[in-house]
Amino acid sequence: MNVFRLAGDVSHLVAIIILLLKIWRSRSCAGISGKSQLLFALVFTTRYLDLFTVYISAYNTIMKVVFLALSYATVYLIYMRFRNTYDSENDSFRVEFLLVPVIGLSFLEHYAFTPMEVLWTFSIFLEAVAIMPQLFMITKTGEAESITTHYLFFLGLYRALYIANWVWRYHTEGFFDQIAVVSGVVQTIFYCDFFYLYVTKVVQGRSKMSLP
Amino acid sequence: SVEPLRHDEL
Repeated sequence: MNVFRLAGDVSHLVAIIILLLKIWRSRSCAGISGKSQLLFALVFTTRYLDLFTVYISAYNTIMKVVFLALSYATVYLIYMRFRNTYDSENDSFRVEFLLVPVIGLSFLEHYAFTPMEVLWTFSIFLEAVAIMPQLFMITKTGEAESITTHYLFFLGLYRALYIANWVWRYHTEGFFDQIAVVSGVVQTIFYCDFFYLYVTKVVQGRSKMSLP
Repeated sequence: SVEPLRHDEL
């Protein structure tokens, strides 16, 4: 464990909590892409299957349980509790355009052709594109609430910090996870456009951010 | 690339 990875995990946790609290306190999921949240729940489900078979550390186990619980709670709030506030018309991204390539690629590129490894690879590739429906929804509605942009900021920051973690681990322990690194870089690049808007607009104190 | 023996990251 290093400071970059810890900061990344904290940033990830903060993002998930920001979104969950926003939905719970406003009792609405307007402007939130349920599809992205479903994809994130799928990412955690397929990545954390080793929860009961491999013990890394108490931290690892606890964080996996927390991420799974919070992501399923978010999906529950969107599709069950506050489903009448779910904006399905604007949440129209065709997720099959993400799932098919990701499934295909995880069968082509993996460390071992075993169910656990292919599913882990699937979760890595899926995470890189899971935010697409949310970014698409924001471009469609033309704006994002300030809280949603903070959610996206911490979500993008988490994987950027993981890249720093991979650089650190490469130089200190020769660790190099090619699949995670390539996918993590692609994922972070997707946020660059948003990061620019976030820094230039939201930091200026405007309540809403309108994407071009 | 050094392939990780097990995935120790979240």
